[in-house]
Amino acid sequence: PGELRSRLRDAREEEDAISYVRRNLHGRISLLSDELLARRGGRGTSRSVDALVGALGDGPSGCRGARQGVALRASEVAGRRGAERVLSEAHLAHLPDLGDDDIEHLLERVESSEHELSELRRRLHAVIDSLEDELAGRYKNGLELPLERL
Amino acid sequence: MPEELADIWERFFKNPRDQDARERLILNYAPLVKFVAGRVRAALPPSVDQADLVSYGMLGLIEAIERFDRKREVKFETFAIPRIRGSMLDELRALDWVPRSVRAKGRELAQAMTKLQSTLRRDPTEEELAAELNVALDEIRDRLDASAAMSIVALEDITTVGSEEGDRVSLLDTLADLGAEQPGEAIEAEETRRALIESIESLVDRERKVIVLYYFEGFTLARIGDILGVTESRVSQIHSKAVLALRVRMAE
Ligand SMILES: Nc1nc2c(ncn2[C@@H]2O[C@@H]3COP(=O)(O)O[C@H]4[C@@H](O)[C@H](n5cnc6c(=O)[nH]c(N)nc65)O[C@@H]4COP(=O)(O)O[C@H]3[C@H]2O)c(=O)[nH]1
Ligand SMILES: Nc1nc2c(ncn2[C@@H]2O[C@@H]3COP(=O)(O)O[C@H]4[C@@H](O)[C@H](n5cnc6c(=O)[nH]c(N)nc65)O[C@@H]4COP(=O)(O)O[C@H]3[C@H]2O)c(=O)[nH]1
Repeated sequence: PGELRSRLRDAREEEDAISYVRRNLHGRISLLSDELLARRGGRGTSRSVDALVGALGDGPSGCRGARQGVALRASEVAGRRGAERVLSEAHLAHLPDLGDDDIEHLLERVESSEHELSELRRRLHAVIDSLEDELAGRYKNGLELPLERL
Repeated sequence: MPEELADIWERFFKNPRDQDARERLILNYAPLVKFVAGRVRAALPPSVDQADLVSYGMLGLIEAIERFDRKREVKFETFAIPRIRGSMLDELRALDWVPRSVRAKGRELAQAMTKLQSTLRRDPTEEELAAELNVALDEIRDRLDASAAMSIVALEDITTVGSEEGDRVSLLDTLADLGAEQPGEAIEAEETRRALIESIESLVDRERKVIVLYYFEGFTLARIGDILGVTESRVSQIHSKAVLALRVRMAE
């Protein structure tokens, strides 16, 4: 099980890093699309904290079965993939200076990165599931608790 | 050429009243609040509203921007995330989010656990806790369900290590650390970890198994239910009872 555990740990760390970037991209998509909405709707572009909260509080949610080990830290973005490099660009800091079509362009890029990452993440969830199935199977067959490893 | 982020920070650092720099920094890092809200919410009951968490978290982000000291070698995100999470939990606590009656019942249960642990020289069963408090078994299970919901917000963390606030090592953080690659750095955290592992070894079989499978193997409660042959909600109660037993034992 040691080798199985280390594969599981690597897959989970990868999933953690991807989820961190993905959720940040969700936040960017919310803010960019809300900015376009505000400009078109004549709400001006006063970026009050309330407006930010309104934009970020949306989006689907709902929890998937309690699991421990959901880390709360900034993942080191390895930048292996283009989608992760998008995170390192600070375009939101320049939002006040961007024209409408700049924002639309940016939205397209961020959304396609988000899709790419979500697909990768889905595959990782499947890998994690099958590794966990295998480890759980060993416990059902009488694997002892690794107390010496705690 | 758009201004570099480092230059916006520099501008804000030199003049904290520069509204333009401040607004751009808040805009730039606001998505972090969505990330933290998603993860904090994963540990809370579904009744907590995502938008509320985001608004509490935003306060933490703004405070982090104002307090960030660029001379320290840490990345802003690493500095900000604990503060965003902290302000979410502080606001939930201030809202008295967990009803007093629920907390009182939880405290009563902890007192019964303490008393029986010392008289029986082992952890009491649910039935023994029910007899001690003169309530039905279902009432004990309801209280265990309530404590699961309260966990990161209202349960006082009894395992204190250092003297000042900053040194306190929370039981839940130490448990969460069990699955981590590198154990806690501080020596106090190492002592707490040792004491926790001894306490885990003294749990009854099924509770010890739930704790190890949940915190060390990182399985979901549903999967643990499948391994043990019980429902997920039953696993949640076993988990809550085990954490209560550990909490009381570590407080000694
Ligand atoms: N801009 C923006 N886009 C978002 C947001 N959340 C999700 N998306 C994107 O929208 C797709 C559909 O999300 P969904 O309807 O919630 O449908 C989701 C959801 O039902 C479920 N799911 C995925 N990840 C999680 C998760 O971490 N927790 C929960 N509870 N469900 C999840 O799987 C479905 C498919 O997920 P994906 O393949 O990742 O595909 C996701 C993702 O690409 C958001 O806040 N902002
Ligand atoms: N092994 C494995 N791990 C999984 C799976 N689904 C999610 N995770 C991991 O578990 C974390 C918590 O998920 P959650 O409780 O559903 O909590 C989620 C959920 O409430 C929400 N969320 C994220 N993506 C979506 C989505 O696409 N749709 C919906 N509806 N909610 C989402 O944001 C919260 C935090 O998301 P993250 O930061 O991505 O953090 C996620 C992710 O790292 C899975 O099927 N297998």
